[in-house]
Amino acid sequence: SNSLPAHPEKDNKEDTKLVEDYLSKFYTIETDSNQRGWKANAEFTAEKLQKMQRFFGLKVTGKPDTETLEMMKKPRCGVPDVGL
Amino acid sequence: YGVTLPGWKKNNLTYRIVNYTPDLSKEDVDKAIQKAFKVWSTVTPLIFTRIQEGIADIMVAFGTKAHGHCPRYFDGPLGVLAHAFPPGSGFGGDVHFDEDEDWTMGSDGFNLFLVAAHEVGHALGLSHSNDQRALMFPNYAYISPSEFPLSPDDISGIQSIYGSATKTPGKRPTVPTSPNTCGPQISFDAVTTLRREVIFLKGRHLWRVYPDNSEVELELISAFWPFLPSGIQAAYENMKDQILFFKGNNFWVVSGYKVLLGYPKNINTLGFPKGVKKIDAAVCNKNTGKTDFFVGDKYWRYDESTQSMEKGYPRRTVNDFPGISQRIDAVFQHKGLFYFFHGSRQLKFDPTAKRVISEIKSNSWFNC
Repeated sequence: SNSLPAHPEKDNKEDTKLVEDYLSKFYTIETDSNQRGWKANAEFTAEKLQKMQRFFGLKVTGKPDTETLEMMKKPRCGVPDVGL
Repeated sequence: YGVTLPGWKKNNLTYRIVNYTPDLSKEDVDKAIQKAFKVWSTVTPLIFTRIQEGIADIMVAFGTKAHGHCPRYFDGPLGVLAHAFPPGSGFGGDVHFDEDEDWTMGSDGFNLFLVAAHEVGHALGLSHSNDQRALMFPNYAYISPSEFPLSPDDISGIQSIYGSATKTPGKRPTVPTSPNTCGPQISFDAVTTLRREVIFLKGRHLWRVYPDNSEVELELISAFWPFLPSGIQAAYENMKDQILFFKGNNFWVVSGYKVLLGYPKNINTLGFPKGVKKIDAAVCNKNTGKTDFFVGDKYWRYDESTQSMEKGYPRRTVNDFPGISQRIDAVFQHKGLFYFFHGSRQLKFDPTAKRVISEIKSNSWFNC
């Protein structure tokens, strides 16, 4: 269709923020920085995304696919899912 | 399930409702919170006492965004609804609700009772479960308040920390010992069919027997029906895919995992005279749609279609069931025959020929 697509870059930015907020709230384990060598942030995010996808029984892709984004938008408890 | 050990080191816990939400009346908030604690006290030895002043083990409060000195912030409407902290001092055990949400007593907005029951699970030491049927699953899901909200996963989790409910409040339960299924003296409190299974009940345990493939599973009654007490005395499956459980002059009607609303009821609502204080055994004859209730050396007959007791009862059991002369512990029907249990003996009875076919051991169904 020739209608201007919604602002994909804006959606993307929002989704990226949603994913980062969600993973930092619910899938960040406070670890001793000396134990964990510095990791590329993207790799770290993919690892935590896989952990979240595994917890919710989603396809483990390490990517913020639609199913994963939908799950992240559901109202939930504020207690982390890992590392209590 | 997941746990954050060691949990509370005592069974008597206090809670205090520090403030309220404008979404609901104070009475509704009090009721929802109390009911949330009751969910967990039903399946553990824990006892919850509400205090109005001072520091309680579990402080319950409503707040928005950055609230008090809490290290976790809320995020406005939707998103995070509430949070709680595992057992401990300071914030330990505290429960916070996001005031920016729409708190209700029903299915619209977010049901305060359901969210509170989840958060109290955290305050007792449970973390999130990835079982989507579990109350401790992270995402909000509305379920009818008439249903008991805990799944077997939730119950296993909380009982792994505190053990199951005990008769003497406050006493920490000993680890439930499993009955000796193949012991020579094994007897049963009640037996019922459940679709293609036969369920044997004794004390706090139940066995699920699959006669077709001779499989047997031993479970805690509380893992399936946490609202049932231990020591059920009679049980039967009616014509509507429901099971009725009896203890003393109370009975429960269960469909699947769920107990029907308004139970337990008194057995005299079935038509028993006041003098009948308990039922020894019960069985619904699927060929006639009539249920026989056995009490001492007599029995009553109940018509499942008219839902009423038949006239001319009670009658002496031995007159209509020749050979069944003693008080019975339990009875069920399998492939048209009745199996009467008395202590460690079981009598196989043909209700058409009206005679005992054979006498076998009570645990003959367990491949001992």
